[in-house]
Amino acid sequence: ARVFTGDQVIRVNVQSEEEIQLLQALENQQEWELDFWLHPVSTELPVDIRVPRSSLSSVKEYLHAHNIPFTVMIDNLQEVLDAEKAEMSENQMK
Amino acid sequence: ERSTRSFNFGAYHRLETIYSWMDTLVAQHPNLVTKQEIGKSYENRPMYVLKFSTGGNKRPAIWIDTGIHSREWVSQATGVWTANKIATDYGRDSSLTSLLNTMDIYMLLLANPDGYAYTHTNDRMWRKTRSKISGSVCRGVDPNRNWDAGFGGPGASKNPCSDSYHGPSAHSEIEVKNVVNLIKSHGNFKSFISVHAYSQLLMYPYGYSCRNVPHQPELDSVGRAAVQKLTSLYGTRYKVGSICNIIYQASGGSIDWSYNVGIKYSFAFELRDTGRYGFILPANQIIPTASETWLALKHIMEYVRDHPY
Repeated sequence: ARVFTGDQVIRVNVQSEEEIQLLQALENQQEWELDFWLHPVSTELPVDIRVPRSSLSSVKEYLHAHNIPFTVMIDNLQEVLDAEKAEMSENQMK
Repeated sequence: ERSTRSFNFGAYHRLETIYSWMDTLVAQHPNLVTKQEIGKSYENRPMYVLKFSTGGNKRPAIWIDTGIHSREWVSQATGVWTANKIATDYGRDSSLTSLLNTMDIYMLLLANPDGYAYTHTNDRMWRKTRSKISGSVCRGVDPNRNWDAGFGGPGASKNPCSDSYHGPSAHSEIEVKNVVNLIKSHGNFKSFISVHAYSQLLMYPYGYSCRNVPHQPELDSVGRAAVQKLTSLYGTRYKVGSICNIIYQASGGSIDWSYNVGIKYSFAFELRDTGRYGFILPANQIIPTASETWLALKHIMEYVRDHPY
């Protein structure tokens, strides 16, 4: 099974059209293998991005460089997935 | 009896568990629920529809599918809870009983079975089907970009490695084709509701174009009233609008196809996450999510019942 150790999900509450375009530019580049859980569409909806561990520093640098504030929604995705799996096995046994 | 009673609706389950639960639901409500295989998936898994019917032949019908994007686990879990709710409330809830005395409800709980199984065994973040794409190392097509509605237009990718890859042609995915065949051969569906997650939205067509559909005012008002009912339970806030205007242009979507084949009351739900979990919504939010969603679903179904066309 694929693991997501160290992957983070970051949330950007976009404030402007310009920020949306900067995030859409991120969306279009392949090498960082970003997984947009919520896409940059409007200032009404947050943007959630799963960032592979290997791309974390580059992505955060990009956001800092463009003064785009963000929060870390999920700090280590694999931990959350492990908890979900453990809960499922527990329920299965019940 | 005991096995359905002990089924834990507040937990995420594997495909096999959900399929065997379906059999117990049918066994417990033999005069209302039947299970129909509508075809196989790419990896040859059966695709089952639960049909809720009190008789008649090809009565006006309502379609509800969940789980077309496999990683959106709260949608499949909501589908299971909703199927049980319909079965157990029939005969007790007068409004639902009157609806089922004149209409049928079809529910496809696992609209993307291969993808769902794959999220349990290999990649929890998988969204697409698992079909092999000739000429590419990548697999899978976004089953909600593969419908014959603006197919291949803006808002879908032609890159097989993209999560929104539209596929080699419209209805190329057998999982989509199976639904298309059922809807077309039945010919009397009046509503088509597709359930996704997450971001709390209730949307209507179009996704492939930002121009208004002819019935936009009616769909908008039904959507707003339905969301009002949903919000009344726990205060979960939803936005209402057309796919294109409320999120983005997305071509090849299922409810655009259903609307264009004449199923006026076509809607797409994006359920919770109201917090910070995204697709990994904790299981303890399944029942609250399903319960609030039921209020909106019921409102839409009652409106469809009361507005025959």
